Amino acid sequence: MNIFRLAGDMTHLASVLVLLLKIHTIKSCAGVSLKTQELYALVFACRYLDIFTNFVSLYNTVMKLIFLGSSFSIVWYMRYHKVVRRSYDKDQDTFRHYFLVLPCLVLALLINEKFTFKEVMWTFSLYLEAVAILPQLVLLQRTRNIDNLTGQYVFLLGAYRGLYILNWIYRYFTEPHFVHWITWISGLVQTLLYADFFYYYYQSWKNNQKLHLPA
Amino acid sequence: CYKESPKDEL
Repeated sequence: MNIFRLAGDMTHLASVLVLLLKIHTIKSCAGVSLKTQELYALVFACRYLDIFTNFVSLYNTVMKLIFLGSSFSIVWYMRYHKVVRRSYDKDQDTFRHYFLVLPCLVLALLINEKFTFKEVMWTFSLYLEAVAILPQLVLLQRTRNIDNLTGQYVFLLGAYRGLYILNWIYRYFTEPHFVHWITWISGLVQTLLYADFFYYYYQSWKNNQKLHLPA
Repeated sequence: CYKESPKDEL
C-alpha cells in the first residue's frame, strides 16, 4: 500500500467520523442529505459482498466493517433517532434515489469486467459511488449556509477522491499491468463533481469566512 | 495476481 492510498483511506475515514461526531454529539443532522447517506450504505453493501470470502488483509477487512457500520448507523440516526431525525431537512432533500440507482444498475449490467452477480454488484457500487454525493451537493446549494462540520465532511470526501487518483497514478507506474478503466473513469467523474464545491470552499477559507454557496 | 486487482482497494 502506498502513501496516497493510506492518506486517501484516512481522509475517507475522517469524513465519516466527522459526520458521526456531528450527529452523535450535537444531535443534529442539519444540512446532511439522507439520500446521499442511504446511497453510500447501498454502495458499501454491494461492494463488500466478498467481505467474508475474499481475504485481502486485516486492514481491509477492518476498514470495510467500519465503512459498513458507520454508513448504516448514520442512516439509522437520521431516520429513527428521536432527536436527530427532527433536525433533518426533509423538504430540501428531495433528490430521487432511483434517478441515480437505475442508470448505474443498467450501466453496470452493460459495462463490467465479468458478467457475474458479484462482479456486476461491485461495478454498480463504483458507478453509484461516483454520483452518490449529488443529493448532498444539491442540498448544500439549497441551504447555502453550511456549518463547519458539514463543510469539512464534504471537503474530506473530496480529498479522499483526489488522493485515490494519485494512488492510481502511483500504482500504474509501480505495478505491472495495473490498468482498471472502470475504476478510473468512475473515480475521475466522482472527483470532478467536487471541483465546484472545492472552489467555494477554498475561497471561503482564503477569506477566512463562513462557507456560502451561490444560488 | 489478486493483489494487483482494484478489489484490494476500499
